[in-house]
Amino acid sequence: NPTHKPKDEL
Amino acid sequence: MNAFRLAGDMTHLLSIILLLLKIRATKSCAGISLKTQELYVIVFMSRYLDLFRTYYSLYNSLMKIIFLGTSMCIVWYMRSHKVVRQTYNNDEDTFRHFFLVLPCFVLALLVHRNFTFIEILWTFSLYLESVAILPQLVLLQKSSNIDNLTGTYVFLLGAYRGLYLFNWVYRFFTENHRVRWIPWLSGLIQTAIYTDFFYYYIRSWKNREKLKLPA
Repeated sequence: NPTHKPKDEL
Repeated sequence: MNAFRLAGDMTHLLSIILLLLKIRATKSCAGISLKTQELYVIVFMSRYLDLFRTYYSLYNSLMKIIFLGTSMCIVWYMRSHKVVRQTYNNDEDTFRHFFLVLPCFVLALLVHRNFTFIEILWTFSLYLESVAILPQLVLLQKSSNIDNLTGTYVFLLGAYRGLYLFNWVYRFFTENHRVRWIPWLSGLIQTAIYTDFFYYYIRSWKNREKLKLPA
């Protein structure tokens, strides 16, 4: 089950 | 971090360095839209609220601080520096912030993932960033004399989100498969807005002509 990716982008 | 993401960030950083270089070296902000620069301050302030809440990496924190600091520095130069501010194209930079900020905020209230303060502002920042270049493009259309630094600044700024699109495709296939509609569509629209500019910029570069956008 895909998880929400943390906001690690800019 | 993949190569597309890194290239995107570096392009973004380079565009800002170039703009600051132009302002500092020529003591002029001619051709630069203060409206767009102020929108970027709003974008970064609303997106990087998590700076002191969530730690991702030193790289991530440093870049956020750089983007916040430089965007505010550019606005300061354009509004308050006694020499630079006199070169600002006040009469031609007529786009109203309000017409971009309000619709983006309303859209963020309507279309978001979670109804939390941070999440709404994060979503708002993505919507606003996708259209923040519009005042700058309108100003360029009115300018008969676009200098090289300004043209290249806008080109790099547009290229950055285009590289992020490749980064998202790459991450979609290499990491867990999850659709992230809000950043993807915003980034796609953001890059699409530059299409015309890219065309004229590359054409002027190939033909070694001065950049001019059709009105």
